[in-house]
Amino acid sequence: NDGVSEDILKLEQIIRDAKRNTEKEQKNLAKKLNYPSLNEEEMRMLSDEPTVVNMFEDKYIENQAMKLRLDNNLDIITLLENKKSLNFAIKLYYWSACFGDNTNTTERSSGAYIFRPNITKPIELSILHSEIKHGPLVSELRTIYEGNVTSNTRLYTDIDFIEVDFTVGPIPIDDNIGKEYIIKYITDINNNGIFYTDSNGRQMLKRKLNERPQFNLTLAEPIAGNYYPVTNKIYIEDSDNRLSVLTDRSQGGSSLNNGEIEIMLHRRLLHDDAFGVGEALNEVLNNKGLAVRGTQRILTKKSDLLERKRVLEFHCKPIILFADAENLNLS
Amino acid sequence: QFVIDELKSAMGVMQHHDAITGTEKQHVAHDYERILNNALEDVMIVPNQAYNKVLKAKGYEGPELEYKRCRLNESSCSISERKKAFTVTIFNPLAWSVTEPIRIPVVDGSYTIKGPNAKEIQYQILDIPESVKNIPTRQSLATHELIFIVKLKPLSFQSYHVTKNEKTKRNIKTQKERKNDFYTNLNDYWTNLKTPIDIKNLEDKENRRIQDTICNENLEIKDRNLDFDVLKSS
Repeated sequence: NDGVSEDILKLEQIIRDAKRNTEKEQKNLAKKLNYPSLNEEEMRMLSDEPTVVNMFEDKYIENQAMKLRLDNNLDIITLLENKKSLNFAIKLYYWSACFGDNTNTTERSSGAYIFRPNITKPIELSILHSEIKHGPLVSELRTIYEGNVTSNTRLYTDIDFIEVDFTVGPIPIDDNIGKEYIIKYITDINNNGIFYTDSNGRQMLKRKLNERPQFNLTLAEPIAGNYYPVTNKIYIEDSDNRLSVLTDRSQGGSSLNNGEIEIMLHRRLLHDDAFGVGEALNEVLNNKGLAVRGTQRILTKKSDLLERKRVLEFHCKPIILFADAENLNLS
Repeated sequence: QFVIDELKSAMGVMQHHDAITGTEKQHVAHDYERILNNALEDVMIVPNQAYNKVLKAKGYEGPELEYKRCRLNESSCSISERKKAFTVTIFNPLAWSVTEPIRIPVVDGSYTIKGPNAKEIQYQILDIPESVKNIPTRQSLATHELIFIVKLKPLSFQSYHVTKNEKTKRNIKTQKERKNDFYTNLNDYWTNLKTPIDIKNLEDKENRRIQDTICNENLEIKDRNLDFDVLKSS
């Protein structure tokens, strides 16, 4: 309250900015001088693109199985243990919801039963802040997006999957538009519109964009019509690589663009779709929308047996119980 | 058996298509939550009895422990964030060995975790992200998460004993201390800051080092050739 704290905070901000600018100037000079100790990563950092990442931090998280590299635009590259690399990025988007009077198919609102975006490309959520936390057991990349969304990308020591922990919500509806938030895993895998989902919870089923195996298909809604239920797993692959995403709950998923997997995370709507619920999917508590927290695990190994095990390990996670031990003599 | 049946019954209700897909009305969703939560709370009597039975079989003679489940999905746990010592019992329901990261919500500090055989294990402590702390429904004192990795055998459980260490120094600094720290850091920073001249000097030094290395390598090659000539002639 004596104003000292605010002064210190302001000074801290000034020193942070100064550090960032000085570092960049130094590196530019070093580049001009062709300073030999600059590595490829440092040279890349000298590009003129603005970066939101703290220049002083290490931009890698890694374990024995893989290494994730944080790019300027927050793209991540996976280096696998077999020396293969896979371009890989995690991005958050939202689909804005359709609104109609529900009198016919074209006038139907997006609701709890059906998902109907009113746009053909989702709106990307911009990144507000990003930081890396390193440690002996886990390293995390924490990213805060606009619209009350955060994601934590983790790599644990001796564990062969990437864990993505997300918190979404309350979804802002100040603009009176319902929204469906999605997460996209973008890779350079050439899957040619083919992806696999375990919609019945028993086996992986092959899906092809804009196609059904039993009949000729003309989709009036190419976005919603290509979404499928994901019980535990969705994956895309080509001859070299595979990217599998394991979900901790049933979610909707698709691969609308080559090399991408997108999965629905949270929905908040203002209108009903007249299929029976009778109310908009707008869950609130204390006048605020709900927040959703969940986890997804990403596997990059092309092994059905390993994936099946990891799916069950994720689905039947160890049961953790706590007991007070203040008065417990363990001697 | 009665409480297990109650949970089975609740799980039966949850097979309804609206419960699975989330297309129920809001008040029905709340009712589903109530049914499921009550059944889960009641069934806790089963693991409580089971674990205490196993503890006694292993020779434990103290009072019965009361096991509780926690809302780890929102990083909150009344026991781990309030008690100075607690046990964490982890059961692997699968028929094969698993390696799993465990995250326990706690208050910031230093901890000692002893695993099976009373051996101290490695842990990491990380702050809980603000987005999780701000979840509207969350009621918790926890500010950090205690992370450790467990390796569990098939269908087995392990107990870990966690103790909060006594504070050795104050975590909360006074305004004056903070101010002093800040100016010390500032001073260090400007002292260690590299100017363009420093960089040029470094570059010269590096170039000299490279030249020296090349020179040394040439000498070594010459020596080797000489050895080879001697060998050939002999």
